[in-house]
Amino acid sequence: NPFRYIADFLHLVSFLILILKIRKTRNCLGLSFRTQEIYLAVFCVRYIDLFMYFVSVYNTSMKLLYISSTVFIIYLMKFKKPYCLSYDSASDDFPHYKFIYTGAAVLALLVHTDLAPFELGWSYSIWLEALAIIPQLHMLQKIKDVENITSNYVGALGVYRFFYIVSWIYKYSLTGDVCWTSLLGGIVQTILYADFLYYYIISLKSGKGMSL
Amino acid sequence: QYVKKMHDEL
Repeated sequence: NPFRYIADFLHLVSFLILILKIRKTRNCLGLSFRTQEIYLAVFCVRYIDLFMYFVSVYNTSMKLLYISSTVFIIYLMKFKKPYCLSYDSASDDFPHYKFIYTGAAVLALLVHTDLAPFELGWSYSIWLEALAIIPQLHMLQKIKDVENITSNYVGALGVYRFFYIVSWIYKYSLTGDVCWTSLLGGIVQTILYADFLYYYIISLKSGKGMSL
Repeated sequence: QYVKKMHDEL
């Protein structure tokens, strides 16, 4: 399934773009730490299966790469000088415990693959990922700083889930299997990214307007 | 069986 590999690759590229951008600008202005923290929670919850079964070398190495890239981004934003000095905690104030962690839990109780603990956790990670961009969206609307969030980053992250949807449709056409949790979560996620992209373009335009 | 299905996607 080529679409799925394109999606995985785009996801990986998005981490690299963000790391390179932070290092290049030597700051993390405009970036939401809360969004990155939620991504780490997503991967830690979903990839518990690393200890449960083996899929492939590709699968295991990608999971480890996703976790380590996110840990590295978090390290840069929170601890590594000078990058961490520019973290704007005052603007990164979306109540993520109240709305994202709890909201995803409610969604996972409503839409899930199974009631077994692992399946519930897996479904929770799908919903958590779908909502993860909200603190970044909130921050972008608040400060309209797009220096670090390049269009490549937004594009790679947004398009990655879209490619997964294409991959699920492709899979459905071949086998007739459909995972409603993944599909619904993926649709919500893609819609939120489209919204994010919309505000991103507006901020980009207004920023350029001021400099002209 | 505890693991009902194997999730091969990331």
